[in-house]
Amino acid sequence: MNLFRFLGDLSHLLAIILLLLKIWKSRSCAGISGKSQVLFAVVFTARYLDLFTNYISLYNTCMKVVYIACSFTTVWLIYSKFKATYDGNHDTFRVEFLVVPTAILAFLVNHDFTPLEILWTFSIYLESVAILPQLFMVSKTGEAETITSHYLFALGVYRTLYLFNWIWRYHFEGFFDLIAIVAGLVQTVLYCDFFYLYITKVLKGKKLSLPA
Amino acid sequence: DSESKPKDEL
Repeated sequence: MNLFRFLGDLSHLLAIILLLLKIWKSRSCAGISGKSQVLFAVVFTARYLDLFTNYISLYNTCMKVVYIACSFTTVWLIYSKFKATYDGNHDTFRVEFLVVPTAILAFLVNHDFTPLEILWTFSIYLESVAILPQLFMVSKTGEAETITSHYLFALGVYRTLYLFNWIWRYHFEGFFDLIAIVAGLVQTVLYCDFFYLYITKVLKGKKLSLPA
Repeated sequence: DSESKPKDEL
């Protein structure tokens, strides 16, 4: 494992825990898209079914279990515990426009036509667009709390670092996985606009708000 | 190669 990959995983973990803590401490999930969080829970579940079939390392197993557990906890906080604070009126992205095309694509473009491989591929495609309901919500309300911005930034940095990891692996190991790379590129591009706003506004101590 | 391997990435 190279440094980019490790820092990418840490950034991903930081994002997930940051969101959990934000909701827990403020006792509120205002401004958070429950739909994006459900999509991420689906992504982790579909991808990490190999927990039951394949042992890779203690690190790998622990991270997968933590990601899944945190993800389901977040969904539970939004739709059950702090349901009264959930901003459903602004969380109106139609997720079927993401789930259906990525599911069809996973059937058509995959490495191997087996159930686990198709589910893995589906999770890669779905992850690349799963943040759209959240970004849509931010654009609809025109603003995001600073801590939500930090969450989005850490989440975007994670896949960006994975891109460097893949360049590294291609160069030093001759390994590449085109499905992951293309989806990872799409995922990173979706964050670019947000990265710009984050760097120009949030890092200068301003709240992220979009021009009306 | 781009073939299916044990998935060591997260």
